Amino acid sequence: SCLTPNSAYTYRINGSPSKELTDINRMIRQGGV
Amino acid sequence: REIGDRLIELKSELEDLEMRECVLDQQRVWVQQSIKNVTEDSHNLPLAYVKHEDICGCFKDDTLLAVRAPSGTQLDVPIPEAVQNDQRKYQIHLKSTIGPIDVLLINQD
Amino acid sequence: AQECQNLEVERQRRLERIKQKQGQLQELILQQIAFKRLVQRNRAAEQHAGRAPPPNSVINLPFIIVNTSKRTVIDCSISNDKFEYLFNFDNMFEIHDDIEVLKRMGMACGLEAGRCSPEDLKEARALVPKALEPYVTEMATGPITNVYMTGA
Repeated sequence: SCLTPNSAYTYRINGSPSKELTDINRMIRQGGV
Repeated sequence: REIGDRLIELKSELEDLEMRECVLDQQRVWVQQSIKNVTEDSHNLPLAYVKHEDICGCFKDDTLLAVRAPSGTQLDVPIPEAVQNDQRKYQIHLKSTIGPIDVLLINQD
Repeated sequence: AQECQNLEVERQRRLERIKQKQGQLQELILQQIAFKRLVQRNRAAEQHAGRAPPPNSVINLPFIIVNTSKRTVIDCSISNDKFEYLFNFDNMFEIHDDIEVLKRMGMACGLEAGRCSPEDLKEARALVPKALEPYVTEMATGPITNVYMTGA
């Protein structure tokens, strides 16, 4: 409930493009930087 | 005169690009509709599955979670934060408003 | 000269937009081919086996996959109605959608990497409308680079 666009990445199942997942994976790999 | 010629050339090229963009937009709509038709076809639906070994073959030696959720289910990944001892915390939050979410653990061992 | 400069900027913008839209179209074409090939494969396998696979041995589309090292400790909290899940990992993870899985399975004929055998290319072309076949041919050797014009 504390999540905001500045603190989390959001993906909607069957709604968001695959690129969003690529961005999430890159963010995780970079350790949140 | 060179600038004048270039101007005419650019205007013609822009018209051409506009037409190409329209064609692309049209084609995108076609393919999206075609995908919808194919994926919602009642003859294809029962055959739209992958086997566990298919998935394991794509992600060797990893622990896998397969998530099936209603359309529109929100998946949030908070930006990892460093906690004690420089250990980062990684989270996934799934929230559905339409129906239940199914998660299957596929452990290759 | 000013108008020329403005049109140059506009031209560049349009080219970028067209490139982006071609990429999106390319992705959609891959999705269509991958899905159709998956259905074909499963149909052939079921006909050969004379039955469908057990329900608990398959995962129906659509789905997403979360993968992490097998050494990762995963803590999972689930709401009573299963509408909400919270996973805590002590290590990195990745998330992939079903189309990415199909590509890794080879269902997109190698088109996603621009490496496609002549036989696979023939099969891939047959799975898309005729107007889009030139895109498939070009994808077989690399991403769509030319501003491609086909009949509307």
